[in-house]
This record gives sequence, structure tokens and C-alpha cells, in this order.
Amino acid sequence: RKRHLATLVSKSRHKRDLSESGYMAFSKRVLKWRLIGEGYSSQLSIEEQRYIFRLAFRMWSEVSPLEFVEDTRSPLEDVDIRLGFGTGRHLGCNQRFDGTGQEFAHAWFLGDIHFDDDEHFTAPNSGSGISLLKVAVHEIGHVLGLPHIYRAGSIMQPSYLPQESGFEMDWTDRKAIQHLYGGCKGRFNTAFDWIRKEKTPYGEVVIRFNTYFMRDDSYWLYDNRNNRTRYGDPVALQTGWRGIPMDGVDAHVHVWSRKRDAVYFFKGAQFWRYDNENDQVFRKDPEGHRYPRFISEGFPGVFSPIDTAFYDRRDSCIYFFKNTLVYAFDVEANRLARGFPKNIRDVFPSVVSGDHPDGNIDAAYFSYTHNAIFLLKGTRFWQVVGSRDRWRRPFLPRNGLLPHKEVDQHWFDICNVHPTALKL
Amino acid sequence: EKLFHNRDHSDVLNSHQAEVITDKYTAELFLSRYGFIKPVNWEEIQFEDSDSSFNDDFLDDLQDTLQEGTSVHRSRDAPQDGDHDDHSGLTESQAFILALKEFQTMSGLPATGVFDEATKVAMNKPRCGVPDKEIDPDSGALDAENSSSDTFNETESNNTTSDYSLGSAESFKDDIFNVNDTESILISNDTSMNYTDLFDPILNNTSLNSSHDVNSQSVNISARQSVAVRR
Repeated sequence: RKRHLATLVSKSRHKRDLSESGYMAFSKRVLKWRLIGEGYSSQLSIEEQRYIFRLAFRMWSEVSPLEFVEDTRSPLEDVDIRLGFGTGRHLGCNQRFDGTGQEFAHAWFLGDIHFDDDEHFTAPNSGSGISLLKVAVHEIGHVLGLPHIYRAGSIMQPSYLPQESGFEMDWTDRKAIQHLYGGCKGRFNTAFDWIRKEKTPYGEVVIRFNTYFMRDDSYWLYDNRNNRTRYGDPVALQTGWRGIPMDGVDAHVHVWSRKRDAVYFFKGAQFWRYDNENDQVFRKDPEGHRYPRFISEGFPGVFSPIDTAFYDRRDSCIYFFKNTLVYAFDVEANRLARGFPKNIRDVFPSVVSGDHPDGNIDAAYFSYTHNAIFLLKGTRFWQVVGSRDRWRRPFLPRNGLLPHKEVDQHWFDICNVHPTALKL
Repeated sequence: EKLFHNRDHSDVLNSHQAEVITDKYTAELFLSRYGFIKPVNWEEIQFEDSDSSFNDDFLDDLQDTLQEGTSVHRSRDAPQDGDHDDHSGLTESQAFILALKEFQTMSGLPATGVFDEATKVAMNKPRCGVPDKEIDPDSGALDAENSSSDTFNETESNNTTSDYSLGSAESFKDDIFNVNDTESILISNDTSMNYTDLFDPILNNTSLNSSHDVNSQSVNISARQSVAVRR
């Protein structure tokens, strides 16, 4: 029996054949992990070890469609990824550790990750020793199916690179993991560019914007210049947008004209006005309105709840989308524009027959980066024909919808994390 | 162990020191451990010291039953000539040189095949215990980088008349400093979106910045290190 067990163990625990360029190690999207009780490190507190692993899993979750949850209760065989520390011969593993220096950890085919506790592992950004966070991210990459990657900046390089502050997942690793598990897809509640005036050190008033995507109780700041979300996102809504409904909104509208500069959030039958200066919703705005207010009161003729909305500066109208209808609300006249509501297809006709979202739009977004309006629905988006498009191609219909594309091929790495990992 | 040791344990021999790679033998062990010397169906079975007797007869049995062409490598014995499978007729030293060159290439060193000082240093660096594998540059994994990175180009205002480009500087959100996430708005008054007159109130007290006026002190602080920054 013992002989066969030895053979069995050595075969079943064979290190993964790394000749491929990686492979999808898991078919499910939510994976359980645990720091095993017999494998605690003697160098960091247990809470520190678990926090670092929670952060390491979250970093993979931020750039892939996988989600990770710490599971300290299920039977061990139900846990997908088991982490533990040991020295020399350890944890039933047939690859002994070599002591301080050289090999600091390894990962096994069946989801076991072992750390050599003879190494001097330290917490993130501590400047000395071996960053447990970097090593954990590397080994988790192996368990997910990634081989070593020989590109500067990749966390999957075999040799350890001394700690640099603010270690993050670079483009190579993001694309490598998405090559295995696909991109991050999903519907958004709203997307918008948040605009505000800032004073430069020289006292000039300049205008800035940042792009945000919101989904349920989370949001991402999207860094257009680097084609990715902000490191560390998503963040819980109430962390960054104080006073709006914590479980998500239906729409964001920024009315910006000669006389007005007002940001509104809509949810259900109500809406809030946002105080950019103090980064929270108004309780009472400068015009004396108290919030939340009813949509029917603030925008007579518009029926709630709405699917989404956006403000079009070309005609000073807010376009409210509800099912297959669109309501153009004239802000100056404070009433519905003549002839509205209309069918969405009549106001935003498809350029290619049949390629149209029909109704139930998730988000209507005017992007300063692209100087264009986008209608998002599910995992797709349609770009609205702009004046410049029509100048080049006059045959295009006004406000026509260009053929759809995939959201995750235009805005990258907008990935969920497990609800338990939203607030580390 | 000694009954009393120095206060700072400096005299306690740290038995757990990884064996430094200093010569061809230890280098060969390293190369075979991390997949540079390719064993053919090499089973690495390690047994406890205590039951060495068990090892011998078990290995003999195993050896008898295994098919021709595989070899059982005892992890601690010095590899005998017969222990290594020939790489397609290469002598062992040729196989070693080949493997050394591959390691040097992957480590960004000149592929000399000579076990020189730089190679020694590279082998003694802290590293992951999973065998090495270079990702094939032709694999799809890395192609996406080229395709998606040219999907975007910064908003170009190709209109030469009075473009308003609104400079970029620190952007604050949720009291977290995100300088590198700031975009500046290039809004030209061409026919595209007819904004010409919309910005007068802002223009009155907004200085015109060159469209390349980017705040150069971009500080790469992410949401992870939330920095409580008051306005």
C-alpha cells in the first residue's frame, strides 16, 4: 500500500506541464481559498497573512472574470486553493524546501501553494525582505494556469524582483489571464464623465474630468489614457459618492449650459443633486430644493423609474430612456420637448438594419475622451453618429446608431470582485 | 544544540540555509530541478532517510516494472552518467551546456554556455519553485496588448481655431488622490458638437491652456492606498 501511495502521490502531484502557454485551470468563476491551519507562518500574524492573501486574490479578481472567497468552514476537499507555510520537508509535499534563499515558494497542479517559511516574508511596502504579496500573486497565477512569463514588469517572472512601492498587475499579466479566462463582461447601471473646475497652483481655474462606471453597489474610475480601471477598483459606491443610494443608481445626468451646472443621480421614482464642491449629495440645493425629490416633480412629463438618461448640450435636452421610449426634456422650458415621448428607434435609428438595442438601455454615456455618445446594453454598446461622422458621410442618419461592439473590447479590465472582497 | 547561545543567535548555525550554487554539479541540479535539463518521464520520488532499506527494494521493484526508457532519479544520489537520459544522443556535458544557454537566455544573460559569475548570481537569486517556461511570444496571450493599445488615441482637436483645451492637473475623488487618472477635455468649436458659445461663463474665468498642458507631477497613487486628502 505504502509503495503505491508514494507512486500515486508523486504522479498526482506532478508539477503542471509548463510547456503550454498556460491553460484554464478552473471552469468555475468563484473559487474558494484557505490558509490551512497547519500551515501558518511564524513570521507574520495570522490576520496579516490572511489579509495579504485576500489582497493577492483580489488583485487577480480585479483583472479577470474570476472571483475569490476565503472559506474557513467547508471540508478541505471543497476548497479550491489551499495555501500554507512550511520549511524543509513540509505539508506532505514531495518537493522539499531548500532553506533561506533561492526557492521561496511553489504551486501545485491541484491548487496547493506552499511558502518556504525560512524566507523572510514581509508585509506589502515594508521595503525589506520578500514581499509575501508579490510571491502570493505569482503563485496564485500558477494555480490559475499561468506559466512563467519572461517580460519585464510581469509578476510571473520566475525570479523575485525586490519590492517596489505600489506593486500592481501590469498589462502583460492582465492579457495573459484574460487569454485563459476571457475578458470581464457585465451590464452597467450607468457610465459618465464627472466634470469639475479646479484651481491650478497658479490660481487658474481649469476643468477636469474623470470617467466612472457604476454597477450595483460598486464603481470603477476608468483611466482612459491607460486603457484600464484605477488600481484597487472597484470601490463601494458610498465610499466615493456620499448620499446616493448604496445599492446602485439608474442614471447620472450632468446638465451643463450657460446658466446651469448641475449633476443629478436617479433611482426609482426619485433623484438627487450632487454637490461637487463637498463631494456629497445636497440635502438642500442653492435653489432651495430639498433632496431626494420625485422625478415627476423635477421633470414633469417623465415617467419613472427610468432605464437611463443623458444631457445633450446640442439641444439643451435631457434624454430619458424608459423601455422602448425616449423622453426629451427641454431644460430651459422645463417641460417635455414637442412630440415626445417617441420610440427610441425613431430618435436613434440603426445605421445597419437590425443592429439596434431596441429598448431597455442600461446606460447612455457622452464621453469627452471620444467626443461621442454611447448607448450600452448588456455586454454591447452602440456609438451614436456625431456631426463629424455625418460631415464625412452625409448619408448617415442624424443620431444614427453605428453597428454594435463589445464593451469589454473598448473599455478594459472593468472586473467585479467577490462581495466579501469589496472592502478589504 | 549548544546549551547557551549568543544573545543575537549569531552563533546558531542556521541549518536552513539554501545550498549556494557554486559548481557544475549544483548548477546541474538547479537546471534539472527547474526544467532546463529535460528528463524523459523522469519520476522524482524522494523518500524519508529513515527507511532507506525500503527505498532500495522498492526502487528495484519499480525499476523492473517500468517500461524501458524511463529512469528513476534518486534525489540525493549524485547523478550517475546512466541516470540522465541522453538528449537525443547528446553527451551529458553537451546537454548541460544546452540547458545552461537556455537558462542564460531566459535570464537575459549572454547565452555563452559558460557557467560564469553572472550566471551563478542569477541561479542564486530568490525564485519560485515551479519549473521555468517561457511564454511563447506568438501565443494569443500577448497579442491583445498590441491590438487594444492602439484602439485609443487621445482626443485630437484637429480644429486649429480657438480650441479650448482645458488643462489637466490633480483630480480628486472620494478623497483619494488620483493624479494619473485625470483626463483633460479637448473641446473644439468645430461643427462636431457645436459647443462654441457654451463655455463663455467658464472661459471668462478659465485660462486657456495649451492642449498639452498636462500636469507633470503625476503621482501614481491608486485607490489601494487611500490618501485622505481634503480639498
